[in-house]
Amino acid sequence: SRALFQTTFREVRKNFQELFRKLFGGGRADLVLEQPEAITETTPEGEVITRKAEPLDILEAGLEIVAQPPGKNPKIITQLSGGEKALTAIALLFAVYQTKPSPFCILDEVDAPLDEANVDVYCSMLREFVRGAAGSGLGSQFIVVTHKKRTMQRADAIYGVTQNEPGVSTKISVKFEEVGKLGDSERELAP
Amino acid sequence: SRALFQTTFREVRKNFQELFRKLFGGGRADLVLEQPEAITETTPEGEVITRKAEPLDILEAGLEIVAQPPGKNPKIITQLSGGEKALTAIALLFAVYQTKPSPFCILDEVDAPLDEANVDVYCSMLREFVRGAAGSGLGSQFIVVTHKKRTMQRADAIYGVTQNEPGVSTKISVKFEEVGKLGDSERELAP
Amino acid sequence: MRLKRLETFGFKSFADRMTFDFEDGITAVIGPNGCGKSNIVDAIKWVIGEQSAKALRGEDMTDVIFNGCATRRGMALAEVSLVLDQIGDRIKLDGNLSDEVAITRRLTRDGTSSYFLNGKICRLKDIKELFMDTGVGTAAYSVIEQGRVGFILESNTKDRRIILEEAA
Amino acid sequence: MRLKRLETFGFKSFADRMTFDFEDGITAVIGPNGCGKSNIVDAIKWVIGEQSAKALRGEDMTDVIFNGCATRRGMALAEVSLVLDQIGDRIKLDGNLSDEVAITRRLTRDGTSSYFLNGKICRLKDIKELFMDTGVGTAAYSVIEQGRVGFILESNTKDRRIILEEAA
Ligand SMILES: Nc1ncnc2c1ncn2[C@@H]1O[C@H](COP(=O)(O)OP(=O)(O)OP(=O)(O)O)[C@@H](O)[C@H]1O
Ligand SMILES: Nc1ncnc2c1ncn2[C@@H]1O[C@H](COP(=O)(O)OP(=O)(O)OP(=O)(O)O)[C@@H](O)[C@H]1O
Ligand SMILES: [Mg+2]
Ligand SMILES: [Mg+2]
Repeated sequence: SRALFQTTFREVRKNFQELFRKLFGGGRADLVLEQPEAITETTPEGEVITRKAEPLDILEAGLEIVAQPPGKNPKIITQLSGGEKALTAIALLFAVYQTKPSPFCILDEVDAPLDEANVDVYCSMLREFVRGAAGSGLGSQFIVVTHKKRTMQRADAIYGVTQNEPGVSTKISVKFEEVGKLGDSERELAP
Repeated sequence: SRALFQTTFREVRKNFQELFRKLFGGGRADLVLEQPEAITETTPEGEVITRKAEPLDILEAGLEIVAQPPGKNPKIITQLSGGEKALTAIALLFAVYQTKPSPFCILDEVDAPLDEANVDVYCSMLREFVRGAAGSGLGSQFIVVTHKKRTMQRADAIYGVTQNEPGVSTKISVKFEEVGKLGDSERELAP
Repeated sequence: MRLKRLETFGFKSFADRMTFDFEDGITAVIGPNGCGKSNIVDAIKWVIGEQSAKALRGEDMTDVIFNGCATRRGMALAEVSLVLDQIGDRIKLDGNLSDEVAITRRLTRDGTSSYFLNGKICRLKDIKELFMDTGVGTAAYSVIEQGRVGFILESNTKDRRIILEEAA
Repeated sequence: MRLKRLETFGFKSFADRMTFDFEDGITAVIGPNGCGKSNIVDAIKWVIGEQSAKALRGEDMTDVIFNGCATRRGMALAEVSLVLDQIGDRIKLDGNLSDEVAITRRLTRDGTSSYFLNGKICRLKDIKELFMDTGVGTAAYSVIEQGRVGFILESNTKDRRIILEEAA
């Protein structure tokens, strides 16, 4: 229904603006319901007039995403870098998650495009979500597939997967001390 | 022309099979020109017969890629993992490069999906290409954008890029000793 | 609602029976390329009702059944169970309220999929109802597949609405 | 043919004049997210003749011109030069053979693109001819953009042919 969508949209937008600033340490983001292009017409006397089109029905309108990292002025989001796009998408996903937390959240190598500093920022955000949800009965389980040392070190539990018999996957327990020498623990898991 | 395409196809196929085995330490790969599906017809008496369709013109046929990591039996390439797909694509790109080397080759974070062991394999292959091309007048310049420590350590030269003034990129020289503490050098470059 | 345990058998590269116990907080899944990490994510998507073979990186749904390797032959079926607890009052089985539920999906080579709730056969609809209004439904924002994080920025403005509609 | 030097001015985030000298062997380009690494790759694609704004991550070709930031206003033009050496007998300029050539591309806000060879105005066709048969032409396999390495495997069988045709 219209009213429900409207409230969800408002809340996600507010969360997105806040989480973006947190992840990027500043800058500005926004979520805007698409408005139709203004209509230009030519009158019989040859005068060109522009008038606003009827606003799109909120249940039909698309979503525009605005994202400006601190100090920058990108015209459209495709100009953002690989890492900036990933961080912007993470801000939006978490904004939706904050509005309506699902019992669990699975993130498969979402940190792959991020540099070391941004991997830390991503992990801090995950940690904040887990803390915020704990005790409130909201979902607080995050399963993150990763190759980044930093993410492994900041997890609560680690599952190793390997294939001692090529083609057949099995589980292997990994202790935190092993992660320190990550290169080794991934190699140790390699068949 | 037909003959030229045929020879190029044969050579790339041969190189791809070899480079795949090198990158994966075994397994099997192939490049196949798409053949039309067999045609099934029903005779007036109701008998179903299948006959081979006319082979597609080699200048029209699409390319099928077969890739089987050692010990595995994937039915189609979409079943491969993110890292296996990246390594297969690298084998194919280098197979084409070997057939007709271009003066330079630019690889933008091609190592992002790879684990530590495969980053090493990728760098060894790059090194082999550079060595093989040196002196033969063939292209031997590889420009690799990366966040992986291992790749930085195995390069011949390193360029750092930073934005001391947010929004404005400048170059900064990075010495090899700094890469050892990569976490630091990327952070050092961060504004 | 919380994830408690995942059990796989004959699902993709997990030929042998395997259980994963889930804790609260952040669980990292690590391992070399091609070892089976994303297959675990696929197992969870599949058991909660995923209907598209393509979304599970296959051509046909039977591509999720272990199809053999150098040392083993393919198997005849795939089965995944997901045990959830703290589900609140969502489910009444055989009349009594239960705080834990096991959902199971099984697929045989002939393509027949069957679903079970705590071991009793049920329909996909019953599984979907369990997750109604929890945000897990179409997994639009609760499961982010490998390489898809940028997807929401690259898709067109209409497709982006899905993520909000799921949360509405 | 070898890359010797890249010079940028007003191209994307490289507002100030910048030169990159290239060596033989493997050159790693590093730096934090958003610092301008992929913009260098775009600068090379652009100067060798890329015609699609979308392939340079913009809507309109003028999106490659520095469009300002918190401390600066946008600029009126973008200019990139690529100096190549060991080019063999490819180029006869003003009658004498030259072993080094500088290609330059300039774009102004009104959308006019102009090309130069060793400082003399030329057409795009002249630049394309320089790279004929070297594998750099459409850069199908000599430039792999970020996130595109898996593209070859995901595209349909017909599109994959491009990579072979370029090498034929
Ligand atoms: N039905 C199946 N039977 C057997 N093996 C399968 C089946 N489906 C997929 N596989 C295998 O599973 C492997 C892929 O596993 P997966 O995608 O989980 O790897 P991953 O751990 O995520 O690796 P990466 O770090 O590269 O992303 C492939 O090698 C593929 O051949
Ligand atoms: N015309 C322009 N004027 C000014 N800045 C621009 C312009 N076009 C793009 N940019 C900026 O350049 C930045 C992207 O740079 P780039 O893609 O090169 O980053 P990167 O170093 O590759 O980062 P990553 O490691 O995340 O891939 C964006 O922040 C974008 O705003
Ligand atoms: Mg994976
Ligand atoms: Mg980049």
